[in-house]
Amino acid sequence: SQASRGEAQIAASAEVESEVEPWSLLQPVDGRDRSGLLPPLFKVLSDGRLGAPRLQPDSRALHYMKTLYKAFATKEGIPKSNRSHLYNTVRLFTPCAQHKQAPGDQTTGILPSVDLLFNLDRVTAAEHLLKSVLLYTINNSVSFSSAVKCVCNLVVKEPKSSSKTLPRVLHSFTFNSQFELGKKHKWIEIDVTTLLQPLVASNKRSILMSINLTCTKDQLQHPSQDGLFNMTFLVPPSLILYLNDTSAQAYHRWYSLYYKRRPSQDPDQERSLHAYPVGEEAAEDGKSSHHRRRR
Amino acid sequence: GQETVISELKKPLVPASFNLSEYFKRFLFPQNECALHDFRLSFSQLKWENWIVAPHRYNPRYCKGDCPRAVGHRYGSPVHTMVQNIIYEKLDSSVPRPSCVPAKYSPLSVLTIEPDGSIAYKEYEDMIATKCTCR
Repeated sequence: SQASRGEAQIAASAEVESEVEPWSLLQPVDGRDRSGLLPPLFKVLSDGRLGAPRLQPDSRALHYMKTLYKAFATKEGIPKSNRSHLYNTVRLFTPCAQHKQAPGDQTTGILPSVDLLFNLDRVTAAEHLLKSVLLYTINNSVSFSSAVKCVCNLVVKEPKSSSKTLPRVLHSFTFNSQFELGKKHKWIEIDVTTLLQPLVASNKRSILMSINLTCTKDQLQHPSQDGLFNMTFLVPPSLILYLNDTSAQAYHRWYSLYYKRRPSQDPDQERSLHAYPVGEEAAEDGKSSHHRRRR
Repeated sequence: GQETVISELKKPLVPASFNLSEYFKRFLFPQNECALHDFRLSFSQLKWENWIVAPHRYNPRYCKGDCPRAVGHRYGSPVHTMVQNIIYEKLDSSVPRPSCVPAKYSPLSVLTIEPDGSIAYKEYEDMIATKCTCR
């Protein structure tokens, strides 16, 4: 009766499964939508197509990410090992909506102040923010080749819940950046990590930013030339998040570096040990290895 | 006793019927031994080029071939592998012979375009087989 009951259960669950689309059976058991390589692979396995066509990204943003890819990986796609940082994921978002607050004045280097809305839906709970920058693209070969001093006024607001309410200001942030710009520069990066860290950590799905950027030539270096100059460049900035994906399917650099130093007996054993024994575990580990040595 | 020694020395070392290459084939190194093979694919073959921007070529590699009967340390196989082989040969051939499978992998970096138009650079674990074993 035990066996027959077991068979009955198996038959029942098989019936249930047969009604469900085969692809959904392949989904990760915890049901979370893991944005990454697996869901599309499962999709291809189940019916060969890869779902709806994708929105095409901004070409300048794509050019930047291709440059980053070449810096991080070989032609065959192997991550270069000469990198010290820990991020295994970099996401570039272009603003999904923008609203001009005040007109700019390009001859004086003041850019139009705009409200930009970034949708961070693709960031998973397993991805922890390590660094974040606003990326301005210089879309013409701008003529200046000297130090540029920029003042950036950044206000992060709570996206409006309805058209009637005004967005609540979450953080206001003004900082001066000085950077060398030359003919070869195509991008300006403004670090906004401290501003975004709490928002990404609290799983904010969209971020509204009001950005006001004014750049002038550094008077000290070039007293002769006029202080302001024509900046025919900047399109609205992209937001780049450098993340450490802690999920099992992501590559953990520190993990392989750690195990390179400690050749383990059995290749499989590497995977089962904890990455870094901490606290009493470390002590326990020390004691047990002491036992092992004595034995 | 010199004649005895000389006649002994003249005898062939192994019985005429014994064939060395047969021995190797049967006991030590099968012809198509378990080994790593290349399989270079481009994502456009899978019609994924509108999703995966880089790399253009991807060689996941795979393991294929027969596992020698006495695998021992050659593949980092546990003793269980030989036990399973003996079961297959001597006791019950419905038990499968040991299989040639990947033992180690290396990661792969991919640049993808997400459904919302954002761009993601990600490094995935275990995407390229780098070593085979018999299990």
